[in-house]
Amino acid sequence: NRMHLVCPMNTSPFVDPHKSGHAIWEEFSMSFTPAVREVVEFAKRIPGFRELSQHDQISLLKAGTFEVLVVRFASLFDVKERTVTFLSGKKYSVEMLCSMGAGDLLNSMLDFSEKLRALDLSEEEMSLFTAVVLVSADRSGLENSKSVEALQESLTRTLRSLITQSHPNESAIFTKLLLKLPELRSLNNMHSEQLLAFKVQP
Amino acid sequence: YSDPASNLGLEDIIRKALMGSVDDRQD
Repeated sequence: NRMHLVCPMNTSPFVDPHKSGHAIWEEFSMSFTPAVREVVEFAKRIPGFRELSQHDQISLLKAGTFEVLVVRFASLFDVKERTVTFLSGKKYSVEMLCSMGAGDLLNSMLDFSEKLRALDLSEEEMSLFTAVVLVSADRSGLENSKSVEALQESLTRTLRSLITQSHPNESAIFTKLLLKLPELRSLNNMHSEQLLAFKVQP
Repeated sequence: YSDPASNLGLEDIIRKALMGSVDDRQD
């Protein structure tokens, strides 16, 4: 009987101990569903995404939604103040969240968010980077990874060109961004482990 | 529910959003 649900996609980390596991899960699901829908709407606007098979569109979204949310919601993690803002808008200290059981994943997300924000990307650059995060040909279960790979390469080329134009003296930014991809994968794996530990019995 | 995305009900949300359906699940 866990008393806390330490995910900023929730309205609060506190869980009502009188509620059933199913009710807690339903409430949490209602909280994060709008953000997931936004990721899907974002994906639909990526040129070429809708031309992929429906199976592959779903596979990419299933595998990559968490990573896209980490990028989009990096601003919820404040490293200087050491706080995390939940969807209700309320801030909680990292220390408090750690005492509730959030450990390595929370610290890794803080670290990731700080480094991503330090790159000071424009909205357009961030959007294109997010598209590159989502369209990854090495996700499992793809039926036509060649098509995904072609789209991924095209998006990556466009991102490189945009970064090179906007930051002519900082060629390392593109490399730093590419290095964020395995970091996101690692955060995704850590998050999946936590999810599995938290699964609710029907 | 060995797949984390299925565990979250993510596929259902994604599928509905992709198809443009706004209907909620009726359990």
